Amino acid sequence: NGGKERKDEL
Amino acid sequence: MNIFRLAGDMTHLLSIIVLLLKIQATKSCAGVSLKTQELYAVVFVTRYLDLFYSFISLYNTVMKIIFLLTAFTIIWYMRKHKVVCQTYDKEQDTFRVLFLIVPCFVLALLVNHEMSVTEVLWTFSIYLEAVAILPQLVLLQRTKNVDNLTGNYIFMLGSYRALYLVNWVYRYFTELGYRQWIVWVSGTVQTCVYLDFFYYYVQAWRNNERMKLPG
Repeated sequence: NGGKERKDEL
Repeated sequence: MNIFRLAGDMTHLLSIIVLLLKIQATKSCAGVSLKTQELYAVVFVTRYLDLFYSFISLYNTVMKIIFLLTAFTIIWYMRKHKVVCQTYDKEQDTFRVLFLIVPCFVLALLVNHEMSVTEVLWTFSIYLEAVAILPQLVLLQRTKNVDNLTGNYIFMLGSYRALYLVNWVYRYFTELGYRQWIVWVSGTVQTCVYLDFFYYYVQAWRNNERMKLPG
């Protein structure tokens, strides 16, 4: 995921 | 998804339900800042644009749609409902929202992960959410007396943020390589915004009194 944010949060 | 994250989301959802029930049951939105509610609508619209191009889970999609719909329902009540809209403290709710929107947008242009429209808007929504409660807190400060439901609404919104902080600590220790600096810093700022309110809320609760803010 190399630093890119995971947008699994609301 | 961990328990803290779920508890955070449920507290957020509950805060919105409490606000909607207060408006519907009392047919009044006295003490509620329309500016803050409109800022939340902007936050949700700019953040949840990904509904159109990415799917995370059914839970995620359903929650996003609920947050969007409830945000617009509250705004509709405050602006259009013929009884409720008359109870809106327009003269007191004068926070200049552009003082929040413009700096957040500039910051999103400067500090982001990728210079694309959706990414900048998403980042903007993170920054804006951190300060969106300010018009509400200023309105509260002005009207002094805080009714129970409005107090509980703000308390739950603050709790939701605090639970997200715990969730991030948990994720940091359980997920390899998990980090999201923009969200962490903004979320910490957002939680700190509530500290003063928390202090007076807890004090009123301990003394079994109606909440009052100092002049």
